[in-house]
Amino acid sequence: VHEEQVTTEDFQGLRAEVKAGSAELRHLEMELREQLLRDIGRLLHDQPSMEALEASLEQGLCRGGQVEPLDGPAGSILECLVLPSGELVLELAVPVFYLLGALAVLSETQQKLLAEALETTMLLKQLELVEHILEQSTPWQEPSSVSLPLSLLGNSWDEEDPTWVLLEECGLTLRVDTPQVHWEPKSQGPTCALYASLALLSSLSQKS
Amino acid sequence: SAFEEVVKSAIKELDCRGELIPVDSLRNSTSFRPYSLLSRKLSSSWFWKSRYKCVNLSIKDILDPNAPEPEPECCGRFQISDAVDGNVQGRVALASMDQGKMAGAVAVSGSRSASMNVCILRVAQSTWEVMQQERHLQQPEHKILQQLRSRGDDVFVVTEVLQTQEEVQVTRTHDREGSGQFALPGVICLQGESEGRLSRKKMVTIPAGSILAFRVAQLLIDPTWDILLFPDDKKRTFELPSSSHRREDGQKRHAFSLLTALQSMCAPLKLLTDA
Repeated sequence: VHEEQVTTEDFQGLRAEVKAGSAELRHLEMELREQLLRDIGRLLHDQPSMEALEASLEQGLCRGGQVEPLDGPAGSILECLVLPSGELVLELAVPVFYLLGALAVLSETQQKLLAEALETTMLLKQLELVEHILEQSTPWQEPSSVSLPLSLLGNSWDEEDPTWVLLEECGLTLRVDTPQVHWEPKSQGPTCALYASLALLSSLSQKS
Repeated sequence: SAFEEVVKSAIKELDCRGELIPVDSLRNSTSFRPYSLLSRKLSSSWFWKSRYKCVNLSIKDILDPNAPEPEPECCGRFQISDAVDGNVQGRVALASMDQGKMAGAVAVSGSRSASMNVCILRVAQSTWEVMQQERHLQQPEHKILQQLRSRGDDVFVVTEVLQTQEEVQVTRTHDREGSGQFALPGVICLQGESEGRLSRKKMVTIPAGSILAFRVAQLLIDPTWDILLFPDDKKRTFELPSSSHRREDGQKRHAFSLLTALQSMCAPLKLLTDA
């Protein structure tokens, strides 16, 4: 793999990776996207199922595309991703596998908050906020402070706010009085994973 | 959660370089003992690493002779004090308790405070050297190691932990205006001074011996075993079979199948492979 052509370790690189991972999801039929979203919402409350699905997809992707059926929400998602022959449809399996990888980096609290966000219209707003933070905190290898525009914050910007908790669980330090985030290099992994999770879930929830 | 708040504060005081990995839930707090083995699968992204997962094995389970591990050394005892005043502001103070210098609880005017005792347990480098010389990998290989090998996951061993020394009750409070705080025992009654505010409390008991955070070293296996006390992203636990680039970055190897699939989906990226 020619690294320099794959990506650079900044927001542009992340955006390119996520775009590649989510491109196919936008072209899915509405009904299938809604089905996937419902099942992912259930999966986010079921850690063992999520791990089982990720392991199954990994095996399928690495070993010729054949997968064994699973139970519960994991099984339901898997059914959307395989042909009647039991073979994975790569164009669908890869983005879902990528999404599961991102979700697995997040804490259980974050996973549950994302499951709740799926039922609201919060996803896009949260995505924009995380995008703003990742863009403004470049270079990620250095600590920095990022001001948060009020237009991207909810009505109640405080410790109880779901978006606040999502960010705080990435290791970011937040301020209420002057809406601000303190970026630490160690927050990079979880924040990038949160961005990818929000981006892919948003792609699935697009109405058009 | 209240547990996470405690972990976060302790790490902030004791580990400014970010080398300790926080335990994310009380449920997992006994799974990361010194010598415990953890696995980590390769990430499908260039931007994050997967989480460490407990495999319910200790290093003694994969080495011969199957002897108990040497006790880790206690290399620091600390008292973490939490003080909260009536204006609902919290802070954490730290006091070293080494060599009998026991610091008292921090006194803050108009408030109460209390503390939690923690210690750092570490496996000395010399212990690893002796173990590496005297003990060999079990044959046949432990079944779990075989599975991790076939999956291409890396294996790590816990080398250092931050552990509670006694049971601690933690209370997390939230008032109606959203100001939050966590408090160690003795400070809960402060809520009475915050007039006109509705408070919600969550209490959790952290048992003695709970692990709050840990540090790992990567295991190298094949043909003998070794540990990497300093991380090296290019090293893999298991040698890759039938590859002329055995020590290449494993993330690339794993990313290959993903990126190959992505390649067909995303022309603008123009992903190329030389595999």
